[in-house]
Amino acid sequence: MNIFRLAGDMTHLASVLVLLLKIHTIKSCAGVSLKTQELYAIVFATRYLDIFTSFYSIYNTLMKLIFLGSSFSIVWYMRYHKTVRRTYDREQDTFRHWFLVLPCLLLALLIHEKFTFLEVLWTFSLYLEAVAILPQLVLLQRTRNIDNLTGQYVFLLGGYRGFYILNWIYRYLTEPHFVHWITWIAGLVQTLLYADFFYYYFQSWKNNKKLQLPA
Amino acid sequence: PKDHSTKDEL
Repeated sequence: MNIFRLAGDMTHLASVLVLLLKIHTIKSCAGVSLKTQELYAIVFATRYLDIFTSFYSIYNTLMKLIFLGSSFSIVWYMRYHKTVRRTYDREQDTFRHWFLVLPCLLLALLIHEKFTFLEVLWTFSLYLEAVAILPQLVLLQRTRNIDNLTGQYVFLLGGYRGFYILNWIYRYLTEPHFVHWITWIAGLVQTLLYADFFYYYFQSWKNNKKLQLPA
Repeated sequence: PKDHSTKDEL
């Protein structure tokens, strides 16, 4: 564990908690993409299957359980909670998320380190995580006016990605044989997807204005 | 021993 990975995990945790707190306290999920949340639930469910087969640390196991629990809670709130579900922007959140799942599955079947069930699913989760934010970014562009919490959620998620890249650089420099092309490329693609959002986020912050994305 | 894999990450 290094400081970059810890900072990445903490911003990731903060992003999910900000979202859960928003949904739980103001009973609204306006501006939140259910498609993205369902993709994250799939990402965690397929990546953390090793919870049953390998043990790394109490921290690792605990965080996995938190991410699984929080992502499925958010999906549950948005789909079934009687007040929250009415605030969901159903008509705007039209991204066909299955068009992301299938290519990622195909890619994981073709490009992986080992052809085993757990390894292919783990690789699939990396590919899917890289693009899972897309429905949320599309929804943000459509609704344009973004409330602070949704903006902070995406900002924190982007921060998590940035810290993980620093973590990989640090590990590459300090640990022998630490070369992981699949993780790195998927992670880099994911981080780049946030670049556009970050540009507008910082502009609105600099000008002290409400975040608005161009149509 | 250190695990030189990203599997120990989240």
